Amino acid sequence: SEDFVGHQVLRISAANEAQVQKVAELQDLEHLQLDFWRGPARPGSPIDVRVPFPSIQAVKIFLEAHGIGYEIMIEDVQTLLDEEQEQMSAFRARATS
Amino acid sequence: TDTFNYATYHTLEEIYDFIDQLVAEHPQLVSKIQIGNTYEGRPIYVLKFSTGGNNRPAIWIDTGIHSREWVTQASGVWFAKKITEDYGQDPTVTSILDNLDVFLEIVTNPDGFAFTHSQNRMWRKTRSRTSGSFCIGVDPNRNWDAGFGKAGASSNPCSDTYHGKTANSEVEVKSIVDFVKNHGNIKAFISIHSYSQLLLYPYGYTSEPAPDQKELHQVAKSAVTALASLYGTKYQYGSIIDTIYQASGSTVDWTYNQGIKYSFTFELRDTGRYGFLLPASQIIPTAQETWLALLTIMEHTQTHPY
Repeated sequence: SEDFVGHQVLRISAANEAQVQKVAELQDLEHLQLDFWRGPARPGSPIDVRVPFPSIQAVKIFLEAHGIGYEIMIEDVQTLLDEEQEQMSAFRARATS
Repeated sequence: TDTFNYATYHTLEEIYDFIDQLVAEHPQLVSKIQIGNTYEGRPIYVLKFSTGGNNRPAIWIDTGIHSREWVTQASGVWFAKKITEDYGQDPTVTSILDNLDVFLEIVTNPDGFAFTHSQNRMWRKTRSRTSGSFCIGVDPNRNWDAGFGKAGASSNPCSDTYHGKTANSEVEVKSIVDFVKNHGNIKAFISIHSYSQLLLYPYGYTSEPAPDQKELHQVAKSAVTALASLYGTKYQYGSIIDTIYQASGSTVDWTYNQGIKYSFTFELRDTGRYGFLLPASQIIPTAQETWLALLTIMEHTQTHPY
């Protein structure tokens, strides 16, 4: 299974069209392996992006350098996935018994 | 299906078992149609809810064309059960089904869905191979023959919005296209995604307003009002291109261009905390509120024949 340990989801707030364009530039940087959950659309519309652990520093520095606001929406994706799996397994165990 | 747990996420096999059970319990109301096989050979099923008649006007609902949007498939399961519970009990549902058929495709991208359960929870696309590329899969919501390949989709097979080599290259898309064309009497088409709390209508590939924009806007407004009445969940609504961004080759642009006036696409819930990882505890509230919006669209379709 794909491992998402350390992956974070950032919620980015682009305040103007120029910032939206800057975030859009990130989409083209394939080496960062970003996964846009909500793509850049227009100022004020939240942008959510899953960032693999090795790219976190680069992305945060990029955003901060351009004065683009963000917050961490999901601290560790794998933690949520583990909870999801545990819940499903617990349900199946109960159903079986 | 009374003991099925609607408040947890299920695998493809569990959902297919649920479908068989529902059909067995309501043979006069529900039937299962296989509209094709996926790239990896899995059957693609559609539930038909019908109280009789021959080729009645129909409403299409699909959930889960993007496999990682698990709350949509889970909501689809809940809708199926809800229809069987409410027919003969709820006057709106009864009236709709006495006049129209409803088709519900719960798992629109079975290969992708199976992959999210076994290998990569974040998988969005189909699982087809592209010759000449190591990357797998096509975005099935960019693969329709409506502005195919224009801005708002990627030509890069490694992208999550890769449009595919040609329109309808994905069997999961082509199966629906063939079904819709063969049926010829579908009056509403609702494609359900998650997340960002939106109700959208055509177009996505062009900023030209749809000829029926005024009416679609009013219907969308009524639908999101009904949705919000249950838990206060706020939705934005409008055309795809005006509300989110340009997207070419999308499902409801194609259906609208086929003459299906009431073409809508949903983006279901999230509070901005979980994205595709919506906790299972939110499945039923999500499905319940969405159902109210679906009813609004279905009722409008019934009372505004064209």
